[in-house]
Amino acid sequence: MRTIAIANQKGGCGKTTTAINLSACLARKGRDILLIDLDPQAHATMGLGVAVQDLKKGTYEVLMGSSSVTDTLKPIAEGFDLLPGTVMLSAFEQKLAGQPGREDYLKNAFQKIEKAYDYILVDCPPSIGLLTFNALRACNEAIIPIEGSFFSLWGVGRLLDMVELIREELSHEVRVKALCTMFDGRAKFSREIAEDVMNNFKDRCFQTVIHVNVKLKEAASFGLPVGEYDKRARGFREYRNLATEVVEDEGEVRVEEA
Amino acid sequence: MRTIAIANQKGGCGKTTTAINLSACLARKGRDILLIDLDPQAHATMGLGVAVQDLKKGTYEVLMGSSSVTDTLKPIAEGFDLLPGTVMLSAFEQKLAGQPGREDYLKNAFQKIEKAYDYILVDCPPSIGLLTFNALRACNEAIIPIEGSFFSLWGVGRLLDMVELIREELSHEVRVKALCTMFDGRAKFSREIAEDVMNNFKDRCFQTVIHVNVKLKEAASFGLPVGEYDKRARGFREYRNLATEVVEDEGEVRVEEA
Ligand SMILES: Nc1ncnc2c1ncn2[C@@H]1O[C@H](COP(=O)(O)OP(=O)(O)OP(=O)(O)O)[C@@H](O)[C@H]1O
Ligand SMILES: Nc1ncnc2c1ncn2[C@@H]1O[C@H](COP(=O)(O)OP(=O)(O)OP(=O)(O)O)[C@@H](O)[C@H]1O
Ligand SMILES: [Mg+2]
Ligand SMILES: [Mg+2]
Repeated sequence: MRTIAIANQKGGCGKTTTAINLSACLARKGRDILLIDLDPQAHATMGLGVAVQDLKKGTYEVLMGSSSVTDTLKPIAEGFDLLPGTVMLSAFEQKLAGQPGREDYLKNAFQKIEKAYDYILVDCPPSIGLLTFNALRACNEAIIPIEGSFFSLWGVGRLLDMVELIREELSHEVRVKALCTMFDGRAKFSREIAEDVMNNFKDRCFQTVIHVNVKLKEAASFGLPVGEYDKRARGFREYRNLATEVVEDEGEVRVEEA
Repeated sequence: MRTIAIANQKGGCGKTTTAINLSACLARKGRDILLIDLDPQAHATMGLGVAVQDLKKGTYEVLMGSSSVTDTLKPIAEGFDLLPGTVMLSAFEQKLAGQPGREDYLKNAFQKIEKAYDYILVDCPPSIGLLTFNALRACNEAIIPIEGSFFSLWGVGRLLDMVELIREELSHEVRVKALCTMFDGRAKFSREIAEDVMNNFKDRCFQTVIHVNVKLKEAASFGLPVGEYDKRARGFREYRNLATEVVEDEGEVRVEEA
């Protein structure tokens, strides 16, 4: 089972769009996917057509141990389950402030998951706090969506510091990979920034680049992954390619964990 | 003196771009502006060409009372000062968790500002926590940049709940105005969403709509407000129009406060 955090504290860089569409495309390839919405703003949940305000429980209750994943999840499609986010998640950090073991709540929840998923993906909020820490602590991999602007790499440095801290203090390895998102071919420096990311991350950067594609935004408004909304959309093609790259890593990941 | 929080917990909806360019355009109109970067990610600071990693002090030290605004600010241009953000701001919420009066730190800092600014603008982080609460507590007005996608209004509801809470519990009135940002004329529903915002906010919505304009993103990469980067950019024209609308409100605001 591969566990992948989708993380970047920068707002609006495509975490949720990646979480939704990579999950959907992996499910289309026959993998069994659980997507966990770890953001109190619950946009992954809304982007998959779930009415957040009607939910009695979600990821928060699972983290606090008052509900199981099986009882809380929403089936989205064949091979695609969602653990929905709710605003209760905004209480998590304050509630557990200073408590020992507060970084292990998601990891502990993973250990109680009954179904043998192929992939668990975690959509993180735009902050570098306790929720993101839990995701990096629990997952073996992280995808960092990087939107093409000048300061994107600067902020990523701080996220990589957290990964390093987790490696040293908790002896937990997170395999990180960068993904260029919202790429705008017409923007000056778009190419320079993408090259900058690729030089910094080298083979830790996906070959697939996700371009700006209004269909990705429209699909979310309909509560659909882009492939359900417009099969001919560039965004669908690119997230399918990303899913192919992720699946191709399977051999490599298994070797590393052996 | 008008005090305006630029707030919306949604990531990447144009808060920082609005904070930078509205400040710059108001300064061009001869107003004396202080822009306060209240985001630990300090993108307003970087977007104005200040090297955040070299700063010994910033907004955090001013909030905690260990440095004055005068000693901490960076002059950016004629009539345009910046109180720079630093990563220290990420400690603010945890440090003051549970402490009485923790929502008044920015308000108290305002009272110690020596210079008679015409406007203080505050760039908020993408979260609905203690920093944003401080901004709404300290400011008399708020601009809510709303990016055109389906769930934008849903999240804004929670921010408006915070405004309502502050009105009831602290008897403090924040005059809120919505700003449609990153408007993409080619996107289906872009128009519907903008109309939705205008119907919800009525005269509490700016007439000016900020369109997607790559020059806004490029200018920030150069550490410049867009008007310093490309005078012919649509983004410059639109933020100038926004500044005109804000200034036109001056009569109205003065009447309300009398
Ligand atoms: N490749 C793309 N092309 C066009 N629009 C996109 C693309 N990726 C994301 N968007 C849109 O940009 C906005 C921000 O994207 P998204 O919500 O995925 O980012 P995020 O990093 O999850 O944001 P947050 O930090 O708030 O969690 C959304 O309206 C989304 O639909
Ligand atoms: N009107 C616009 N046209 C094109 N790009 C824009 C526009 N407004 C903002 N951007 C770009 O979109 C990205 C996000 O904008 P910005 O940083 O202003 O949002 P924010 O709400 O402050 O984000 P955060 O939630 O992370 O603080 C930046 O790269 C910015 O340059
Ligand atoms: Mg998101
Ligand atoms: Mg910002």
